Amino acid sequence: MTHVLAIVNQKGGVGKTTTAVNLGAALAEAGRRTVVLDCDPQANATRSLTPLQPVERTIYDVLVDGVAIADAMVQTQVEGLDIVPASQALAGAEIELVNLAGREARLRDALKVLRQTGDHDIALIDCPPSLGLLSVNALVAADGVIVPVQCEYLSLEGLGHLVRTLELVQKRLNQDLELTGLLMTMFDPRTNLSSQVVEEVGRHFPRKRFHTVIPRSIRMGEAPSYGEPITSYAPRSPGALAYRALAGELIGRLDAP
Amino acid sequence: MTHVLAIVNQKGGVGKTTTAVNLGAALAEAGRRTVVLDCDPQANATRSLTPLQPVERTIYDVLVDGVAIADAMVQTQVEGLDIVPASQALAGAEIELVNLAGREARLRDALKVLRQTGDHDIALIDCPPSLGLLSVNALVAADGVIVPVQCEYLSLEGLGHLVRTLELVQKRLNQDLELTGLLMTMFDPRTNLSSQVVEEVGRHFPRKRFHTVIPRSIRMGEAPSYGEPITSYAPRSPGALAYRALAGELIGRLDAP
Ligand SMILES: Nc1ncnc2c1ncn2[C@@H]1O[C@H](COP(=O)(O)OP(=O)(O)OP(=O)(O)O)[C@@H](O)[C@H]1O
Ligand SMILES: Nc1ncnc2c1ncn2[C@@H]1O[C@H](COP(=O)(O)OP(=O)(O)OP(=O)(O)O)[C@@H](O)[C@H]1O
Ligand SMILES: [Mg+2]
Ligand SMILES: [Mg+2]
Repeated sequence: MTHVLAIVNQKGGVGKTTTAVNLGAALAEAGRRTVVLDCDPQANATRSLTPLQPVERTIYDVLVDGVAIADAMVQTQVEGLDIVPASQALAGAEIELVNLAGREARLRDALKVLRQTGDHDIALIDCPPSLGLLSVNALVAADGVIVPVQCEYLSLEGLGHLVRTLELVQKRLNQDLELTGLLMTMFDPRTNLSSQVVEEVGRHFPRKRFHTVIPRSIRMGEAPSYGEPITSYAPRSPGALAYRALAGELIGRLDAP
Repeated sequence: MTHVLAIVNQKGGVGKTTTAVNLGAALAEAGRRTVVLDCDPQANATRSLTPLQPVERTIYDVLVDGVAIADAMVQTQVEGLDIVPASQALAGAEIELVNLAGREARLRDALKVLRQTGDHDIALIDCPPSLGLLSVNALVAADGVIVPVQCEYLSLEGLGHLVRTLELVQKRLNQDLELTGLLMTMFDPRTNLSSQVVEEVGRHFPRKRFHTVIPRSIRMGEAPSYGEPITSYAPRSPGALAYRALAGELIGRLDAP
């Protein structure tokens, strides 16, 4: 059984890519075979990891030309963590997909083989900061959604719109989609604002907020420039510990009856 | 002469909205009559200021239904600063605009009257974190572009793609468009990464980086929850001083022969 999780939030800079990469690495470390699907034209997740083979095909070829996921997948330097890379060509995909049949389900169809072979326990899909066709493809393909929420006031604003979009996708395109959890990111204990936002999200979404809260930590911003996840760049740092705790909590939620 | 400036970067969370709101307030304080056009469906700029009249029409009505800009504009609590608000209906505009004639120039045409009446010295357009039709409308309507760049590694990645997009717009849709400047945001003096990114941007874009660098400051994240710009929420804070300095530097660039 492969669990496919989309990491979505139209608010920019809330930690979607950081979560895909570091949660992915922590899950691999915990023995879950994981693949990150980079569906963002910025290709930040691809840049944050180091592919072990040359990148020839990307998610663009999968979505637009129907190339098999396995032919675009490469291993990363993290044992047990693979990636299907993105490229800037993906920026054009949203327009090119509009005229293709079954445009919302291109990724879901591509993932059918991945689900059948069962080579991976978990697939994490990194999305761009919008609710366009790339994010919708991820929501249609996924079993669950992880929503990173930065501990800032402006991040609260868009959550209502995001939840309504999830409900629309559930009703029309993917009945089985569930909200796996809301992940609080860049928590800064020096500010009241951070705790207020954490409490506010807990009130609006009881039982849906992950207990693990990711602290703001300078090393987290440095790791991508070395092409490494935080778990190997700074293995004992607050960020690495938090993403390992998150991996544990997620495994608990996925394995729960 | 109204200077129209688009605030653009497809990377999310780099300080586009914070710059539109706080630079707008600082320019108004310096006696320049300013209007912020909120072209982001998240409507964060609209949320960060307090309109003095009820919001009836929004930028959506201007772009899709051809309503006059003046009919959607309201004053804010900041003297000399107006806003044309956004609403979430704008999320559908990118798809609705695709089939309209002159879809890239809807905002440019709407701003013709604003330029003729000359009631404003400066118009700042806040854009969503993408290079879709809403941002393209802003680039076609604008005289100049301000690119906020967060002092983080992942922010560097997308600048090449952004500059190529600006060049494409200059060639095909708006010959007069210029890159007014790159603004470094959320500078954290405690990290080497911040200074490295500032230097890197200065090397790639000599003479284009604003001298003013916006520091990371907790009060900056708090101000929007009170519907106030930093210049009134915390007038002597590092953030307020930096945005006033930026307003001065920008006026110097705009007035230069
Ligand atoms: N916990 C953290 N502490 C400090 N910095 C962080 C943390 N998480 C993420 N960052 C940094 O903040 C910036 C934004 O994070 P990231 O790029 O992961 O967000 P995103 O939601 O994927 O952005 P986008 O909307 O552009 O896709 C990055 O430069 C990242 O390195
Ligand atoms: N100098 C600063 N110091 C501290 N926090 C800041 C600073 N500038 C912006 N912020 C905060 O960082 C977050 C991101 O900023 P902002 O929303 O302005 O970016 P954006 O580029 O408009 O994001 P989006 O891509 O979603 O439109 C916000 O919560 C904001 O309050
Ligand atoms: Mg990202
Ligand atoms: Mg914004």
